[in-house]
Amino acid sequence: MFEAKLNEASVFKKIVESVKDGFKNCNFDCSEEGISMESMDDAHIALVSMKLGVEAFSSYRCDRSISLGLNIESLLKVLRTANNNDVLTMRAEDDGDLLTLVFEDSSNPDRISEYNLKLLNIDQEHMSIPEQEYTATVTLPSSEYQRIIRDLTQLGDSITIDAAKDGVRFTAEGDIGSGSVSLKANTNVGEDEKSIDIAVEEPVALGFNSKYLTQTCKAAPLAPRVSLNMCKRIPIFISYKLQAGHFSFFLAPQISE
Amino acid sequence: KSAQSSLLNFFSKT
Repeated sequence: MFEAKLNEASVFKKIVESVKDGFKNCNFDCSEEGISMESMDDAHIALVSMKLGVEAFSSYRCDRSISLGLNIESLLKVLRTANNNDVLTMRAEDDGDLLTLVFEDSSNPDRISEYNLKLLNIDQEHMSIPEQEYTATVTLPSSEYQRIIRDLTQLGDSITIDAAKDGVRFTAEGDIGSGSVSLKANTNVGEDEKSIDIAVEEPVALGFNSKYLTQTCKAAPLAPRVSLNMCKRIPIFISYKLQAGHFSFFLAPQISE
Repeated sequence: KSAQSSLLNFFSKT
């Protein structure tokens, strides 16, 4: 028996909204440590990795580890029926073929809605991701990151992220011209959430397909800050810290030939 | 000219 209760259905909804454009079917692996999910897009350019630890739930029970294979679009249909502050309970039997989602309206205890989603058998590759030291880490407000990517995507299909000791620059170049946004490292005293934190041992510049970067900034509603971890010629690790877990992407760079 | 790399160049399947 698996049963997990989230006080805010919106947390799970935001997670699923963030993966809907690139990932069709995903396995949500439930164990006594919580729920985790890892999925790679068909083109093998982006990998999403998510973990919601047991502390993320107001109650959690998982007698035996199980994988819940779900179609993201179907799951969203159900999650979108909920109000943001509904309490969500997810339930599955050990050898069942359904995930039950129950929504309780915190402002109207007389209303309870219940949905059953058919589970899929998803043959998913699990990747072994090597431990990596990153030589450049930029941490910035996720809304700022989202705005930069949205603005620059209009100018080109590819965006370069250039991290140096004194700042980070995002650049796009395309048919209509070019554009860049530079952020200097700063610390807004008393406003930690707005600071631009830059830790660079060695300057790094990596280029990415802007379509995939756009996907990584859809998770902005999940966390106020995002960190971009880079090292020459390897995938960028983009991570949002959740209250009890994380939501992260690995994105393969464009490499000059 | 740059080319798109694949995650499979960096990660291995388990």
